[in-house]
Amino acid sequence: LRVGWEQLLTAIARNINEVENQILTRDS
Amino acid sequence: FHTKIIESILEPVAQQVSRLVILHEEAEDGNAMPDLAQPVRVVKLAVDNLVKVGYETINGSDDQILKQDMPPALRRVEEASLFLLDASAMLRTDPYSGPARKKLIEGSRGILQGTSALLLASDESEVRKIIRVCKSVLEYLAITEVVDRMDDLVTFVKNLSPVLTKMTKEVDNREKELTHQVHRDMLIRSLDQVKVLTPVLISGIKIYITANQSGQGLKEAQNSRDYTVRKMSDEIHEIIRVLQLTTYDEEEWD
Repeated sequence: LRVGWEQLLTAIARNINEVENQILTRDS
Repeated sequence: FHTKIIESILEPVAQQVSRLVILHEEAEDGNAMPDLAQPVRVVKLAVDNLVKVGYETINGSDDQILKQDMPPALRRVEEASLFLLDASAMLRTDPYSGPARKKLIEGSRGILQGTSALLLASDESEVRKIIRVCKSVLEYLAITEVVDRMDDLVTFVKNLSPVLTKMTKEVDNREKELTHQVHRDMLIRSLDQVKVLTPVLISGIKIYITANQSGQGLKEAQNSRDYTVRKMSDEIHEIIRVLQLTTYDEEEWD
């Protein structure tokens, strides 16, 4: 569970960056 | 997730969130939680950037529905990131805190829901752009009946061709993006029909113009031309309908 939370938060941060990129791509 | 890109972005994190929810619910293991301040800070930074980009998109867009749909999703993501910050502060004082774990789960879920809503809002806006192109083709088709001279036909074809090409390209790209095979097949079928009918329409208008000049077979030529216009318009309306489908229809699969 320990490693799980850190991994999850890292995955979430990556997910947010990908969403941002996707919105930027669409917007252009 | 109805498009491949949305699926590829959300699926991994959705799986992780649900796995952790299960672990959390099943394994109240009593272990101390690690200090999550650093990864939570990274998430917060990413969220701040996303919110900035989101509002820039809203301000730069003339899509009223997008302007309406995006802010609540952005607020959801922002609120969720505050849950994570709270949770990490709580864990620093008590690494065994149950409420902190709950907040971590709520925050993670909230970010997933918010980002999912953002992607959907952005995707729907893209679909509306494609629909606008489809509608401009429909507008051209609606004026077919005023084309009664050869030079009008030349202008008509010159104007229609680029919009039709644009529509074909965009629907084609969209179709490749979809995860639902039934929707993809429907788009391919309708698009093929439009492609087949386009030369039929042009030759139908030509026959109508010739008949109009000679005064022979005018009614038949007009009926035939109008029939093709109707068929093409029906297919484009079908494309517009399918483009807006996002839900998985069991009956269609059956």
